[in-house]
Amino acid sequence: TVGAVAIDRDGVISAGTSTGGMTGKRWGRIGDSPIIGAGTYANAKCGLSATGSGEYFIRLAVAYRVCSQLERIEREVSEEAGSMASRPGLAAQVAQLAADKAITEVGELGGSGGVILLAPDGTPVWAFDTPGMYRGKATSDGQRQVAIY
Amino acid sequence: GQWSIVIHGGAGTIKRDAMTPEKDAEIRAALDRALDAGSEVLAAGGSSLDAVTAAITVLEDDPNFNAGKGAVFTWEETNSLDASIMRGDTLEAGAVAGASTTRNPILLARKVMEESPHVLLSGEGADQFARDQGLKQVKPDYFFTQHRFDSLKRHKARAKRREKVSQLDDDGKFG
Repeated sequence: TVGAVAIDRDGVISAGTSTGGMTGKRWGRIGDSPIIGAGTYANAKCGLSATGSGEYFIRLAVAYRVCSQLERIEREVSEEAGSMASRPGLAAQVAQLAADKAITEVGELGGSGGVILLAPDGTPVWAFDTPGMYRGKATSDGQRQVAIY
Repeated sequence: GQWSIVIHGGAGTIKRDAMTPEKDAEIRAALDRALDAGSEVLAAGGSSLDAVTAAITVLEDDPNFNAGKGAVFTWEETNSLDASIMRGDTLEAGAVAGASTTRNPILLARKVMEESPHVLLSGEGADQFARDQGLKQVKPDYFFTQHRFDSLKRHKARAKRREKVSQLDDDGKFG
């Protein structure tokens, strides 16, 4: 499975995922990748693409769940004391917690895998519970990383 | 005016001892190319949708990843491709499941989002829509990679061994 999430200069977030599925799948099996809200989701404040044991990501609606949480928290913080985006590091911390929690919940059900997402301030975030995940990120302020393990 | 992009090429048991330095470098180079493709779009003021499709298309065309060209095999020794895309500010979305002749499923998902009233198309209908939209079609052997085919053979052999074991278990249970 492969995926990408991006935010452009206009602040629009998009997310996409593509896959061949599981080796030896039968009976027209479909995983989470084409299921909007499970393996892929984007709203005004977050975008997410997932990879892993798709049935668990479907049951937990992982992509929607994480993005919905981040959108709600961003709204609440904004009403209380200004946007998360104006507090350096806060949006990324909240996004990392939400991503870690989602992967933990997948693991508790018996699945495994990983997610990539963009926090409300555009910070790239990832979480996975497998030995490795092919991944990379780049930002307009010069951050760039490619990693496997 | 800030932009950013994050990508993945799948997660799983990537054994360090099975990863040669050459393969490691090949995969990192492919991830770099995908990041470059997306970053170039964003740096030039392009849309996040264009960046996402640019990055994913690179990975779909690379046999090292389980999507497009490097897709795994089904039990029937075919390739069945799924993809989806979503735009956050409008909540527009498009997806395809079980496509088999469209070279880049992510481009088809985007066409579903932008050129159809639907969100999810499947199977032959999805490929028919791709043809109607002028997306590049390929023959099934385009998706063939030896290492994926070998994986399927190993998977089938394991499944067969499990069947034999459970047959023995049943015999024992009933004396």
